[in-house]
Amino acid sequence: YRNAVKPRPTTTTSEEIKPWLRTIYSTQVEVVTPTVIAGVTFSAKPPMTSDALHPWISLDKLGSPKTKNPEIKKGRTVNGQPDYSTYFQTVHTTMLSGAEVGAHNMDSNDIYNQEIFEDEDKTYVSLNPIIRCTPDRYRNKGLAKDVSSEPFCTPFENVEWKIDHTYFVTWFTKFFEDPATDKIAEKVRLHAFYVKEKSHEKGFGKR
Amino acid sequence: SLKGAFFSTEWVKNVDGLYAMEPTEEWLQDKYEKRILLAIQPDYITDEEFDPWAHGLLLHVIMGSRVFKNTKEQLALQDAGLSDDTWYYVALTMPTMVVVACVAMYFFLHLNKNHRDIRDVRQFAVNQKHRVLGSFKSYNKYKKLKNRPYSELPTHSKKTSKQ
Repeated sequence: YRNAVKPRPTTTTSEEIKPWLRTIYSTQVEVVTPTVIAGVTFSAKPPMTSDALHPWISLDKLGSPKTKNPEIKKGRTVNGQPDYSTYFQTVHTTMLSGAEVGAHNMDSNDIYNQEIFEDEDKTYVSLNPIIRCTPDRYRNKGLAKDVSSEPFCTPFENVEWKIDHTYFVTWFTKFFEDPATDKIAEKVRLHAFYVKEKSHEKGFGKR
Repeated sequence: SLKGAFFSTEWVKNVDGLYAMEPTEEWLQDKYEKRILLAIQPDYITDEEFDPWAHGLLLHVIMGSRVFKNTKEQLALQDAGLSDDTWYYVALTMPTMVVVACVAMYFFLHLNKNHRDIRDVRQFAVNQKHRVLGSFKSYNKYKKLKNRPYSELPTHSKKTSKQ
């Protein structure tokens, strides 16, 4: 005997996603057109009031989006917004002598390296609601789990992608730094290759 | 090398650090599963220098889930609360058949209650029980049974001098 299945309410929104206006760099007016990919709205208009419990979008091991709702439990926020610490900031180091610093516990010819973190330009990055890839989200892969999955955060190694499903490939942007000019790559391209499986590698999959 | 790539995207902004991919059936080349390697080429590496194995990611692309589950249509039907009821009928027919049969037997027996003689059957059962020698009272299994048509036969196991 099985309970009659109650029809699940299908979520339909009557509101259409409309382009919206904003001014960037204090003078430049820009029209932003939101796009929806796999249920995720990119370049959406930010809410009028920003609250810490605003839902955000994480990715599972396949790279499928899943919504996280921050909650406050026992005075602590659970599933809070992702914290990127200083991964996306540029660091400026300046060398100061003891005389310039004027600290009481420094000699005049001591050297102090001052690091100043400059935030990145959030103009366009803030329009991406999905969690960004940072090195602390790398995984270890390989037989002995000793190879880092850099530059990828999702998908994980050896996951199974199904056809006609959308998956997000995320990578750490600062991983691609040109050794010659120390500049971060502006553009990248993704490639997919067929791999011939060795016979002893086949068959490890379940069923 | 890049010549071996069966799928390449256009040049996208690296600052996003994100790209949405959707494997299609063509990738599988009429197989159920394919093993692919995913790699990212930054703009400062030329096509000739690019080595996909340096920081590639091994994946499986499969046709669908390996365990047969309800198809989308069936799930949609279930979601709409429209589950097919054939099994109700099967579940209901069986007890109804039994009930109908019992009622028919009851009326048949009721109609034939004066034309019924099962004495031979009863006699056979009683004979079966009489095969036990000795007083039934001592056998608690037969304690309730009235064994009246037979009295116990005298047992003269020892001979007296008079005989």
